Amino acid sequence: LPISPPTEEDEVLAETYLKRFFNLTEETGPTARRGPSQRSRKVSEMQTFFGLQVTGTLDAETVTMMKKPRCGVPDVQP
Amino acid sequence: SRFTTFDNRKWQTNQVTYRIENYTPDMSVAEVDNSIERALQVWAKVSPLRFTRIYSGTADIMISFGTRNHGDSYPFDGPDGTLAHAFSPGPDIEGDAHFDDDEYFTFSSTRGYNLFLVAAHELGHSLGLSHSNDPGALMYPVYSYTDPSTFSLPRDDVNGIQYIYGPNPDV
Repeated sequence: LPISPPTEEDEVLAETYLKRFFNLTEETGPTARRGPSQRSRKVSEMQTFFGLQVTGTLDAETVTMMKKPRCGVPDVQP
Repeated sequence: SRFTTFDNRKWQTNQVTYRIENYTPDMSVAEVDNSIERALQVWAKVSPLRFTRIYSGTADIMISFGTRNHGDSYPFDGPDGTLAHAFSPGPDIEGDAHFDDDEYFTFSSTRGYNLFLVAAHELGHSLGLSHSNDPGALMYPVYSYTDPSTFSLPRDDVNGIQYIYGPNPDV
């Protein structure tokens, strides 16, 4: 089946989740324009932490993991 | 070092105090007291840490229930999502554990979220542990129900707390 793109709601959820638990920050300066976006790198970091397939994109299993009840402490250190 | 916080926070004494500041309406006072006490004993059993409850003043670990904006910079998010959070050892708010009272906390039911399990995880943070990516570990960030009456601290978590404080000298 064609993979359905993430919904707008999933995008907002992911942004909040990655900021809160994986130190996603607003992209500024040269890093904003070069290579995979910080957002994609942070999705990959989250997928690696949880042992998911590392795609850098908001696939279904990644969004499902983001919706699970959890502790509010970040998963990566500042 | 993967067990500790980036700044290696830990209590400088093995005698740690705690205080339950308020209660959730979901459970009786005795059930909350018992859940917190058992959650602390999970860590005391495998380390030199010993916990003393106080009923007034400021304890090392202040335990409270709140919703949304509850007095720190990390507002809760309503039902589900974030269940609770805690701060690594240190003065003032450091070491404290906050529980989102928009959740339905339970004593022994599989409904809602078991307070003993959530508290045992959060108190791991209050003692200096960070998250584990071992899905079977107590310090794994995502909640999963296990029968509290047969709970045994997973090896990953024992390794973590003993990395910071050493083993229980009494066993």
